[in-house]
Amino acid sequence: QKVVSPESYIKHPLQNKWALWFFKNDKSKTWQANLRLISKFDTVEDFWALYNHIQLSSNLMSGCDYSLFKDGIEPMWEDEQNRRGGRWLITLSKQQRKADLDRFWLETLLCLVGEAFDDHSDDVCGAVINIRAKGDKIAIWTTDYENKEAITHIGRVYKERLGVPPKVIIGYQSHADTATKSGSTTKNKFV
Amino acid sequence: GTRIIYDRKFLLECRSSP
Repeated sequence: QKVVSPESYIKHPLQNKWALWFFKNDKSKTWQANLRLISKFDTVEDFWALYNHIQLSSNLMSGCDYSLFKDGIEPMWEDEQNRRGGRWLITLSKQQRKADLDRFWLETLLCLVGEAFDDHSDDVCGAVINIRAKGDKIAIWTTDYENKEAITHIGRVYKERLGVPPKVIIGYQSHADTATKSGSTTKNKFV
Repeated sequence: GTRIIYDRKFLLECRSSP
């Protein structure tokens, strides 16, 4: 008889179950109709099985989004967990699509599934990548724009993980401000 | 309870394992 180590057949469980969503911009449909759930996973191995199977973000058409959210939270402002929340926003230049986009998004996913923000990971709702001709965006969404301690911890760790230079400023904005903004920029609650 | 945390090195190593 052969003894097989459990390491070889037991998958590594994640702290949370996650859902990957895809948004494709079809102007003949409503915003919600363009949003589709791709799949859910709750182990490291199933995360990679999904990630290895889908298109890299840099190959998506303009107007598309991927969203990774905790199971039970929908990737929209209206969800109860997002209503009083906000996001750390990373805006990328057109040149960065080739150099940084896929690397930044994978790093963002690894931060989420690996619970990189320790106990402040409970404040994380999910992350979104927007593919846009005028400039791509990546954001981590958190649940409470008033939880300064969690937000600043998440922002510091995230910036370090992405390798964003200290002199580059990233901003945290509430969804309420983003939804009601009049111009093209939203004021930062934290930097 | 305890939180299940994985660092990036471990997660990346899992990508290539069978």
